[in-house]
Amino acid sequence: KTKQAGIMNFFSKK
Amino acid sequence: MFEARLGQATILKKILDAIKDLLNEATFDCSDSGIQLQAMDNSHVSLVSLTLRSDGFDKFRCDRNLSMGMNLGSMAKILKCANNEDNVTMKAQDNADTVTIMFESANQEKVSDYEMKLMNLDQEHLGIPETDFSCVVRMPAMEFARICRDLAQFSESVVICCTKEGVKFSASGDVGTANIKLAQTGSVDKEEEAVIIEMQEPVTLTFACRYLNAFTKATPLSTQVQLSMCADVPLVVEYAIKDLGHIRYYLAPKIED
Repeated sequence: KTKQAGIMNFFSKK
Repeated sequence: MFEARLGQATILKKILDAIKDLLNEATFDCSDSGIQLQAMDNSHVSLVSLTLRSDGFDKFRCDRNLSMGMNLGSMAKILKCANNEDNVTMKAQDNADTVTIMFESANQEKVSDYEMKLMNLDQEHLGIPETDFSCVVRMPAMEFARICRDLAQFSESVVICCTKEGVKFSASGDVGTANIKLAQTGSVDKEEEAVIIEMQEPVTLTFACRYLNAFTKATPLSTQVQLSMCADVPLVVEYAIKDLGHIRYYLAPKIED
């Protein structure tokens, strides 16, 4: 089973 | 004063087609180096990054940095009014709340202009870290689009496995399993038909088909697409826009639950 990660788990707010 | 002119409206139409399925609205950040756009899709799974260099335009002037928030549905309506061969010029005054998009036929006999209201979008900009990718695959953009379309029939997810032998795309669901393997091409007559793999170490990642399929809306912009992968970081799908810039899509992987 896989779940979708969010992009903000990887990129931080500037 | 901001003014940017392109020789052919078709390029702008293709760029809009490449982003409008993922984004309802977006901010175009204009500076003397060109136009930049960075925006996440509504569900914050992917990120679109568009770069258009000022030297790629027929004419480019940007006296002060300008952020233009645009409704992409409205922009699509306006671009529908252009013929592919028309010149297109975007113009805005400093601190304006509208942008003017003007089309001129090649013989200058038809000139149309459309003024569009700008929006104040509260968009977050994300910092994208430098990554040493384990695998970088370059392949024909049409082939990638075909693979994404075909595999979406079998599953919501596609597994991309890249080794030095080649790259394998797999999908598994109720119907069964589908595997598409592409080997690195030996010698090809045409550069745009090549499959080239640069591998530091093998990588296997799972991604949602519906985003990959949304990214392939950029296929008309470029003959080749570049996929950059590394374990546990977003996939980068890049289409070059000849002599003008590029569009990059970042997609968060699916991870073990």
